[in-house]
Amino acid sequence: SDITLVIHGGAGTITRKNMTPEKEKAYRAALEQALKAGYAVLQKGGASLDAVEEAIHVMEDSPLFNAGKGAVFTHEGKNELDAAMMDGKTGKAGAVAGVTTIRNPISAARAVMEKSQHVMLIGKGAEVFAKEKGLEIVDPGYFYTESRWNALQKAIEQEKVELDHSEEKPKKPDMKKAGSRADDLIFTEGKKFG
Amino acid sequence: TVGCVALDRNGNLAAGTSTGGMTNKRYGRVGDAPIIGAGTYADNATCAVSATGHGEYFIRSVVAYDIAALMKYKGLSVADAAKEVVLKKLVEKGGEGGVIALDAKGNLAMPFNSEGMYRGYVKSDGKIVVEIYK
Repeated sequence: SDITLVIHGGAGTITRKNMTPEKEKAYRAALEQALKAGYAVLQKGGASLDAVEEAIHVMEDSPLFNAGKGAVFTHEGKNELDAAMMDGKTGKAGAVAGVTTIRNPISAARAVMEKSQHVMLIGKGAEVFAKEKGLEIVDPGYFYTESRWNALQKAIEQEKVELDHSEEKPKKPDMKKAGSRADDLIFTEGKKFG
Repeated sequence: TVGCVALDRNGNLAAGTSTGGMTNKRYGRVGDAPIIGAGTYADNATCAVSATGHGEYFIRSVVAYDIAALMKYKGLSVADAAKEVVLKKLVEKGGEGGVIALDAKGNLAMPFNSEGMYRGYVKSDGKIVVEIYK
């Protein structure tokens, strides 16, 4: 077969409209690094599963993307990570959700797929499982980035401003009126920002 | 959200997706990324898909599987199936985002209907392509 690898990366609020040349250069370099990592596996005759995991590791380890280090914050100021993997040959699949201490959630998803009888594990249980399978566990602070923290403060602040200036109940998000969105949402009671 | 789909020399497809979700989310909200069939799917007979977008819409529309199903039951190409789901079905329901999809012959599709989509691919010739859209 013709080996092929495709990736997507999302950065939340950063689109081409507000991206500096330096930022764009950094994103392009990180995406290229991810492609090279995955392609190297395929070129050596490696499995597509390994290539996917390698490429995603690069993006999870980069503070630029909303995954792993660089993940956005919840309202409570936590980084809750989700990941999934599926094998097209066997139909096996694995996923983790709401994990806060697994450095590379994609590897945890793969471990669920290959080393458990289950498809999805969540929260603490998923973290215990990942640790038992030898995956790298980190302090939740590892995922902190200043830009994501500031984005949370801004979202919370805007929520308060809305409440302070209106007695009306917060409106439900109107996706058509709310404007454009990127692949990751900043969500307040009445607005979303992509 | 980041994701990857790949085809190896043995013709095997795989898909993976990883995300931090959305800023300021509450109540243990989970989007489509870890939901098999919604944000992630792979089947050698059809395609591998990783999605990024407003998760609730992707979950309700079972986006990743829907692309594979259109290929399997309707005989659509990966490009047409992905286009049908992302640019028609999702748009009709107000769902924003996009996918990367790849079939077992190395044909790929990267449709999206919103801003801030970062994409990259490399085929057997080794030429790396990176694009930041809109």
